[in-house]
Amino acid sequence: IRRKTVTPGAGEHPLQYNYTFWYSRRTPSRPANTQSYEQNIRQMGTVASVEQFWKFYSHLVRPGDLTGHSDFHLFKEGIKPMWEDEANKNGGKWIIRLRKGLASRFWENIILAMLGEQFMVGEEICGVVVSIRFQEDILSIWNKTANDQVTTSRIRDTLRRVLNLPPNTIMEYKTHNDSLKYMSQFTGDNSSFR
Amino acid sequence: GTRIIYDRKFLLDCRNSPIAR
Repeated sequence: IRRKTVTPGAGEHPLQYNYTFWYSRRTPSRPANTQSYEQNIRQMGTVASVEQFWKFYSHLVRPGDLTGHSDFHLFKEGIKPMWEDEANKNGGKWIIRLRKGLASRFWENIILAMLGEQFMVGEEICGVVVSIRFQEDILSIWNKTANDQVTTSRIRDTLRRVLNLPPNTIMEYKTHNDSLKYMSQFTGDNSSFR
Repeated sequence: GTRIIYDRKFLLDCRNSPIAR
């Protein structure tokens, strides 16, 4: 499918990168192998400026109001929110588990930090995900190079600052390769946060 | 090249611009 190129409009503030919103929802009856995962993620739209972002975002349901097993993803245009994507395959993610009720606020804050280029790690950031689950919600930020410790530490420190996380917040880094191995061992499940 | 950096306050202020609504 050819998509129209998205560019900032007149008088708008351009973003460093274009970003695409995705939505996915797990069908409980189906095992989430790569094919079904890919069928379940939907591109919603791409933004190129701060104003386009707000216009789009303001019309979205807040993640905290989503039900069931669903995810919002905001990734740089051209990167699919899947482990298998070229930009993600050597990468990993920081994971923060959130108690219920916090997802909407943390989601907005992590997006603003990404769009505003607050992480200062060059081209390393791929995107962010908020995963709505039954007991707790999960926020994650994906980067390209899992074994680059300078980058991953800087992302962690920036997250603590921009999300204003209490010092005792547990943050876990997972490489996509490990996620893939771990999940496929049990279920053949090998895509995003499942 | 130059990097386009925006702080949180600036981004939030843009939310109220007529173009963003």
